[in-house]
Amino acid sequence: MLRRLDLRGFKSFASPISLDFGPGVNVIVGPNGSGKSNLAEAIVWSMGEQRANKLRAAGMTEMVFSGGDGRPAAGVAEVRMTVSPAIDDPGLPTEIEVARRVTRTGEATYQLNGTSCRLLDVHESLGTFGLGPDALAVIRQGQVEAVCTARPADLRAVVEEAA
Amino acid sequence: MLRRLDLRGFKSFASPISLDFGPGVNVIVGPNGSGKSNLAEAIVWSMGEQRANKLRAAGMTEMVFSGGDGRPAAGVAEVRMTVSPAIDDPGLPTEIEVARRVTRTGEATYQLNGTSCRLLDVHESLGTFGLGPDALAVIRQGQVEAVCTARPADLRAVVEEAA
Amino acid sequence: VTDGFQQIFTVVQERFTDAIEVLFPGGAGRLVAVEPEDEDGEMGIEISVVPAGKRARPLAMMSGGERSLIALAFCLAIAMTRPAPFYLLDEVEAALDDTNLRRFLTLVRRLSKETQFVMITHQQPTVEIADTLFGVTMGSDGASQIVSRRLGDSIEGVARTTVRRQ
Amino acid sequence: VTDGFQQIFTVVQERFTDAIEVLFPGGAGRLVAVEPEDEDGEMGIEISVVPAGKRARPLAMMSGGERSLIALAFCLAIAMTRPAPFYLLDEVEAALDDTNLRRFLTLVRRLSKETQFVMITHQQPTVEIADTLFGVTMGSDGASQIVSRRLGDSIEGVARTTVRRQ
Ligand SMILES: Nc1ncnc2c1ncn2[C@@H]1O[C@H](COP(=O)(O)OP(=O)(O)OP(=O)(O)O)[C@@H](O)[C@H]1O
Ligand SMILES: Nc1ncnc2c1ncn2[C@@H]1O[C@H](COP(=O)(O)OP(=O)(O)OP(=O)(O)O)[C@@H](O)[C@H]1O
Ligand SMILES: [Mg+2]
Ligand SMILES: [Mg+2]
Repeated sequence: MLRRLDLRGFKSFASPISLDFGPGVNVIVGPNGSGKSNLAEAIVWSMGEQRANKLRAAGMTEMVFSGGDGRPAAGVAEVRMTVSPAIDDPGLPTEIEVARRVTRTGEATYQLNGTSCRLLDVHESLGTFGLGPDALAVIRQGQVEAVCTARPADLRAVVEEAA
Repeated sequence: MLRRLDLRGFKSFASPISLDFGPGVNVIVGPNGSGKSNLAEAIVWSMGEQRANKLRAAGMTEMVFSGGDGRPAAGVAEVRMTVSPAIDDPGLPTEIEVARRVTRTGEATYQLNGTSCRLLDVHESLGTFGLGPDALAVIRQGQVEAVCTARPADLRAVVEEAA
Repeated sequence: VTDGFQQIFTVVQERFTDAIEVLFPGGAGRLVAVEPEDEDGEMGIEISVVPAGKRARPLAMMSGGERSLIALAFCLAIAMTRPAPFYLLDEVEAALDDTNLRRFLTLVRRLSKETQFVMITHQQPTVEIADTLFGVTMGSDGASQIVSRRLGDSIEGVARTTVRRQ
Repeated sequence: VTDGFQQIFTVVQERFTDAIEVLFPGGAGRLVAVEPEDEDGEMGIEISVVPAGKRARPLAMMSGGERSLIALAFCLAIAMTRPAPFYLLDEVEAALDDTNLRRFLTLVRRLSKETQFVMITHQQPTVEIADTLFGVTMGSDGASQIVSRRLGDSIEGVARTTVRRQ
């Protein structure tokens, strides 16, 4: 389960904001351009997405809030995501908290349960929950038909990933 | 103006069907998979679209109704489109009727105002009205954002086309 | 030829700015002539839109709905300048929220006095501005039928199950 | 490893067929293991769906709504077999008509008893199955705010102008 998402300075979310998700169906609504897909990208970014073009950007520094009318740009973008596994498993931790930061000058840091770590550690740790930026579990805006254009080998890879 | 569209055997339109369009706003509704985009493709095909992949097909014979539950495939696909210019112009005909046929075996014929002609004649004739399969005036399903990904030279070409 | 282009382009620029004013209230938009990237390249046209309260950003960073509106503003700007015989739009409003959809339809309605539109849609507000309405259905034999060409309750059967209205 | 795959795949196949039965009433769907195209290629999985009354056709020829439903059926089939911790779906129902949207939401609701979903939407029927609702707005200073986390009328202000409801 996605438990909690904390953001500050990430894309259009200049101020610190927290979302406490519940079980079942969580729905996010709002006008065009309000920041809904930016929230999806915050989740995907905190999972360790490294391809800037998957985040509608040319580089990671573009994740930092770059200002608005009468509001200056931020110096840092930070996202913290807390997740629990799909099913209770004594072999897995009950919860994982990952955090990712990037400064306007491009310095990147990662945390796992509050402790500094490498991006690789984030990938591996979330991988034990079956989470990662490339999972079929995340369908981005405009991408729903992707399964229909996937090659047979790619579809097999998706099923293998689940296995 | 698009005056009239006659189809038979074109994609899911097995039976002969006619649509008389009116001035102003014409709206087409219907369930998923009912044939709305097939109508758009009938229009684009009758304008002389030659790229099968712009018609969700691998070849033009796929334009022929290929059968349904208890309904055999058709032998021919035919679309007839009648258009008038955007603005009354004494230098232009008041109306043009183009017709296009393809058989299941791939024989293709074209007509201009009821007389057999070549595809090139259809292109040139509709071109005098500013119509063609590639115009900005036709926005296909899933393609609305195309202008945003177009290169500056392409946008200029679109404006030049209108000039 | 270039002068003919410049004349048309100037009008398209004005109409684009007008359209953006309607679609992005409080925002601003313009079309800019840009130098070619290569030595022998063509001059180009670049789109610049700044929604209300925001800063100028590349189109790629804008939302799906914002990009749809911008593309539609460009199309409508040309329609306002040198209209085509008709405009065929297949589900172009899919990404728009209700408010923006109505803003877009306001522009379409205005233009439709002079220009014909053929719009395929699942959206009730679009159905509401129709002068002529066609309902398409798929038969149990795999063949499409057109069930209605008139406004009013004869289209109800098709629209009720397909057009999003609540 | 291959046996583990075969076990999972068999269940995914069954769930896919079940999902297609809900999303394409009267139709049929299955996942087929296929030979690799190249000598040393991998085995693959191909999707085959025949809507009611129609014949088998390549996915490319199907409509936007049909392709969305098929892709969602595949995703849900895996969710029914080996669920991920959560599913994040951004405007995946944009191409669905009202009836198909409700069929899809029926499956989501059923699965949501065991599995968490986070859905971004402009569609009122999707809002109606929410257990938790978040409203996002853009401030005049270019910064996003979250206006509500609760169900009920506190979200009305945001939903009224953005969620398509008629
Ligand atoms: N680094 C940044 N700093 C400030 N604002 C940004 C930044 N990156 C993106 N934005 C703004 O975020 C907005 C896009 O937000 P988002 O894509 O989340 O909208 P949305 O709610 O998903 O809209 P839609 O319903 O149209 O999909 C853009 O208008 C853009 O200006
Ligand atoms: N040659 C053909 N013969 C018979 N049926 C065909 C042929 N080509 C396509 N079809 C059928 O047409 C259907 C697609 O129709 P179309 O794309 O027009 O739907 P639509 O009304 O636009 O739906 P949506 O709202 O989902 O976009 C497919 O189900 C396909 O089976
Ligand atoms: Mg979005
Ligand atoms: Mg369609």
